[in-house]
Amino acid sequence: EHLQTRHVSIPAGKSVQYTFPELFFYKPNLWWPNGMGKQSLYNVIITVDVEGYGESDSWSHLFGFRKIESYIDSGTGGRLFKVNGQPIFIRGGNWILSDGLLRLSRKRYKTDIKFHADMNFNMIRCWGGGLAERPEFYHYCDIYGLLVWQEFWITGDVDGRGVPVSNPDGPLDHDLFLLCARDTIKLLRNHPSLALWVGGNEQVPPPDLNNALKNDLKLHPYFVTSEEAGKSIQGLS
Amino acid sequence: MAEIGKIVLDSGWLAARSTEVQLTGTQLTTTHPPSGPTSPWMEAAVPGTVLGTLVKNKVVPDPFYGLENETIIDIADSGREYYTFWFFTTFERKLSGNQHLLLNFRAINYSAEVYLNGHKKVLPKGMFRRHSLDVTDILNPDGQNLLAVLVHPPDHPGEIPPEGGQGGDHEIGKDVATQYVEGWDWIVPIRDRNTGIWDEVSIYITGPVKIIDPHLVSTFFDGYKRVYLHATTELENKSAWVAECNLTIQVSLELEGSICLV
Repeated sequence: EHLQTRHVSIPAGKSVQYTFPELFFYKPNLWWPNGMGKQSLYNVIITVDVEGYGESDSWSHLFGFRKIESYIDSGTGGRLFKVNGQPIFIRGGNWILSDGLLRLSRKRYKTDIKFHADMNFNMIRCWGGGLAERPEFYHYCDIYGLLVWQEFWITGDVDGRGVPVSNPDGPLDHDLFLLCARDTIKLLRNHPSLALWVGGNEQVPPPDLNNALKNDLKLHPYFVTSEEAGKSIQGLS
Repeated sequence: MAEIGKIVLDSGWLAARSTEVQLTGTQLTTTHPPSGPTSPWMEAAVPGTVLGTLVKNKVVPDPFYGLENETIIDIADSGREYYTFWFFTTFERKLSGNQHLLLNFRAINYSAEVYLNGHKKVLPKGMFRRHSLDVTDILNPDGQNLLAVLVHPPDHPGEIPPEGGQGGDHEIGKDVATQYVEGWDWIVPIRDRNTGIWDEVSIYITGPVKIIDPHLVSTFFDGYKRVYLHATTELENKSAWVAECNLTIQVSLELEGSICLV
């Protein structure tokens, strides 16, 4: 059930997008945030063999089965999270980046993120004035069960506030911003620790960027189950 | 046949300030490669930043100790050229027929010109984007390849007002880049604005067909008893003929030690 091989023909010099028939799992081990259970990670390997050549490429990734929901509570104005249907009390740390000279090493990520887990945190927020964190950061968040709140690169202080008042329209090149955002999403989207994308820090991005991000990141209609469609909760992820 | 997969280029890099190198990228990667870490060349931090390279070589002190940052010249005062740097390395790889070699940059701040064996490629602007160059046709037949990268700082590095402030004069907000680098709350201004090859560089060998950015999604039913994994991927056929492929997906769980459930 967890091994499939399919035949695909790809025209010369072309790219195609291929979707495997869905793989069925009965009661898989779920990925849980720190303090709620184990961080079960499955190894997913995709390989492509070409007739007359042999193995042409291979890709692997650790994948965690988990469902993360969040919405703004109308009573408190706070964002509430559920993981695998269970409400979770978020205890978070704020993350700028591991080093201002970008001396980003696996060892440092491992140490810093394990430290957050040892402090009984279950979420790290990556501030919009810093980086979209790197796959090595997310790897250790997957391992140690830290949910990640990842912001894009918009902040009020250089995008609309300050003295003199900064440009509220965000970076000059909006197309470049979206290109970078889309590429970053593709880089990070398979990590189970990735919980929430946010437009920026203390600021809503300019309308065209905000609308594009919201549109690109909304749940694909194929994955909205009838169970979810019946709910009236706004912002269900 | 070279083994398929990724090789990270994270050692053996050299760097030099562009204004101190009188050679072109073509010369650096053909007839006049740097011979080693002798002036103006020094050992480079890749991935890393220009400032990180200067600290590594003790050309400037570590800005995060005491008030040492005050002794390092800011890009607003030095000009962008001061923090525009060449990075150089070599790699050895020989391909067999139908193999392809991609030169991957996972992130550069802010833009760059790449020279490989005398051939120029431009990496466009943007700090948070990947660049993937198919360099199969410009590899040297003997397997020895020379790579030079000229890295430019952000377009709007800005100035730091005497009183500091959030994001300095806010100019950095015009670029798609980290915004804290002009200083923020407790963060000192980063003198080079994080200019550099700041994330992984690798070469990647594939056959005629390459897997690009797979996407994994799971759906849950019946109280998490019935679960589905949905996998989509892009496949690129670089060859001049129709590629008949067998595409395989396998999911395993490491239960304990080296025991896997398939």
